[in-house]
Amino acid sequence: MPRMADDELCESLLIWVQTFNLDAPHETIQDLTDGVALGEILCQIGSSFFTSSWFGRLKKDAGESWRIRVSNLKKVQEGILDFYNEELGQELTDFQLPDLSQVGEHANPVELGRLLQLVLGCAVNCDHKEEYISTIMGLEESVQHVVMGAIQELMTKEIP
Amino acid sequence: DPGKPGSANEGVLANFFNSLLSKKSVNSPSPG
Repeated sequence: MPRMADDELCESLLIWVQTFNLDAPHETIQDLTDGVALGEILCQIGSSFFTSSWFGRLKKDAGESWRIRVSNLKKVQEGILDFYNEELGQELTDFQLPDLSQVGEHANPVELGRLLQLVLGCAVNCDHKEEYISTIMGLEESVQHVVMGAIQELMTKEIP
Repeated sequence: DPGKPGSANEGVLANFFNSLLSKKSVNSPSPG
């Protein structure tokens, strides 16, 4: 697989994120650093797993507090890994998990890209993955290419 | 040419995503 630029993954997955209809702002990298938009996406992907009760655990008023943002991001990542294990029956081995402090404190696009990659993995493996995959197939070819690479990398790390 | 419609690249993408679509979900009910 050709090596992509460090922030190319994040930029492409940010375009994918725009395909979701969300209440939370999700237009920029900064918008995603409090985990709320990602939480909303997960609720759409797996509503029986990511319940409104789960979503309610995310603080919606992080404001300038990077600690609250990181706390939310930890809940999001924990939820994703549980979803992989419990709903998809898979375990991610050797996948370099994102440094959530870098996301919450510094809006680091490389680390956010890895978190978005995990969300993408949930979408293309869930029980109504068809709608997400069809949407991806309608994106610009260059974006599709990056998405394909991201999914392929995840597939090499998934152990049933 | 990756940007050209109908290019080999487009075929690779279509093949990949179609194979992903046909991959059985873990929670899909078994046929029959």
